[in-house]
Amino acid sequence: RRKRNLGPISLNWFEELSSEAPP
Amino acid sequence: QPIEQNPSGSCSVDVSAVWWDIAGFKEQCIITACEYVVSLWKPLGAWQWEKTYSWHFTEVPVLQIVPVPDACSLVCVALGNLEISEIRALLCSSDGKSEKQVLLSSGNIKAALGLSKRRLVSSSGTLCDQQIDLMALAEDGGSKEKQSLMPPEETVLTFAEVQGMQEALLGSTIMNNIVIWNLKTGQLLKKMHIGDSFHAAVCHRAYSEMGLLFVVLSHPCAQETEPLGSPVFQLIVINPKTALSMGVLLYCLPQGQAGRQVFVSSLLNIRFLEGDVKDHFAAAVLTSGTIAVWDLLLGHCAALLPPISDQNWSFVKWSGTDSHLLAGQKDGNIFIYRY
Repeated sequence: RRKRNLGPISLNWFEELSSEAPP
Repeated sequence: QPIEQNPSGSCSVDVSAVWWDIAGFKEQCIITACEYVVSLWKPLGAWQWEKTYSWHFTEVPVLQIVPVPDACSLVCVALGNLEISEIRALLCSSDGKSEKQVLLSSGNIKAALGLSKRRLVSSSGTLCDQQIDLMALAEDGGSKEKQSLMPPEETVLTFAEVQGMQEALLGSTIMNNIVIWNLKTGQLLKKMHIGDSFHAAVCHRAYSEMGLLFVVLSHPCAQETEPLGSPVFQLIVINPKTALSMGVLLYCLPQGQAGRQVFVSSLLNIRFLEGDVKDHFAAAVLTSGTIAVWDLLLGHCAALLPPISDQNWSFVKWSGTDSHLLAGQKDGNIFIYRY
């Protein structure tokens, strides 16, 4: 339930945010 | 065991543990800082310590020791009056016969943290020209490489490494945000608001698990809003993908200590907060002069160390090199506890 409150979770969040963020 | 009586009358300000190469042997030493002197103490065995090196400062006093994890025979210090104005690396000459100090950065420095792989991160400047610098430290203590991290549009107050992720760095800002950088690329990855009850929170430790970021925060000033009294430390969980966060655990004082936990700190000078977190233990000095230790996994206060010899505690640090607690009094006495 707690995880659902925080939205979809990604195990590769660091790589994904790095590819999305401006250089 | 008391390791130093300070005859100069100047206040003792900080303590840290460091590995130091002494005559070819890597020894676990203690660094103590008074206002104008930083000293390295080597162990003689049976809880005896000998002062081996001292670095002297004449103009600007020492504010804090900035340990550099993984580094041997090197420690940094922050100097300044109310704000940090200089960061210096302290080391010895190659023959080990004399002390050396190297100026690493100067200016209006808000925060500094030593990182793994002999790196140092600092934030400086004001809002519009804020600069976040990552330095790799050379063998001679100087700056080998300098890289800028993208600054957020608000003042960064504290930094924390993410355990097990050498390229991730967290910062807490004056606007109650946690920001995250990629240290390899310098990118600012995300700004995550953590709610207004976290005003000017100090970010101590973070780890990533199952796609979530767990962060240990402390509050520079007590807030009497919680029914159980003011939490001293707090564990929150953040989803870095969505920037949504929620509280997990509050670490409060045991009954009877409430109302006495306002730190030796102000909102303007939060780095004076006397609290430290290592692995799953947190320690803080209370204004009553007592030290409290919390087990972050169990969520309770695990130990209280009352003042000794009528002297209040004034700072507390976990030794990064083992599981010892280093507790200091203003008069220069340092006590080492095995926890």
